Amino acid sequence: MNIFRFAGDMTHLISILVLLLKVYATKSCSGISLKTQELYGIVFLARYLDLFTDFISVYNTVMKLVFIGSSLAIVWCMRFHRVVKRSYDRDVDTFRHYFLVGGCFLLALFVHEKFSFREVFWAFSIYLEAVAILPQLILLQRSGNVDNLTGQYVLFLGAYRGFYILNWIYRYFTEDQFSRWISCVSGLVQTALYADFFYYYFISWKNNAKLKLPA
Amino acid sequence: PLEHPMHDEL
Repeated sequence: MNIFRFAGDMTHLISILVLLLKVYATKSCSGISLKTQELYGIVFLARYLDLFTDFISVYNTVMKLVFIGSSLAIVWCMRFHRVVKRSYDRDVDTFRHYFLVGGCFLLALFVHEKFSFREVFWAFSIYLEAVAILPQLILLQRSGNVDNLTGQYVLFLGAYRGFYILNWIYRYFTEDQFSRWISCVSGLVQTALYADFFYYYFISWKNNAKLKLPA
Repeated sequence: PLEHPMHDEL
């Protein structure tokens, strides 16, 4: 564990807490893409298959449970909670995310560290996470103005993988057996997808204006 | 040891 990875995990945790706060405090999921939440649920379930087989540390296990639990809880809320689901706007959240699932799984079948059940699902989860934010970003562009909590949720979610890139650079220079090009390339793509969002977020913060993404 | 070293990450 290094400071970059810890900062990344904490930023990721904060993004989840901000999302839970928004949904539970406002009893509304307006501006949130159910499809992105479903993709993240698949990402965590596919990545943490070793949850009950490989024990790495209490921290590792607890965080995995938090990530899986929170993503499934959000999906459940947006689909079944009688108050929250009313604020879900399926007419705006129209990204065909099943193509992302299929495409990433196909890619994982061909590009992986090792052809084993675990490794293929791990690579699949890494590729899927890189593109999981697309439905959310498309929804924000369509819905125009972005409420503060949703903006902060996306900001922290994008920043966490940026910290992970620093973590991989650090581990590259401090550890010998270091081959995680799958994570690195996907992490770079993932962070790059947020580039324009970060730009417009910074502009709105500098002008102290409401965050607006150009359609 | 872990099947793959990077699986210590979240």
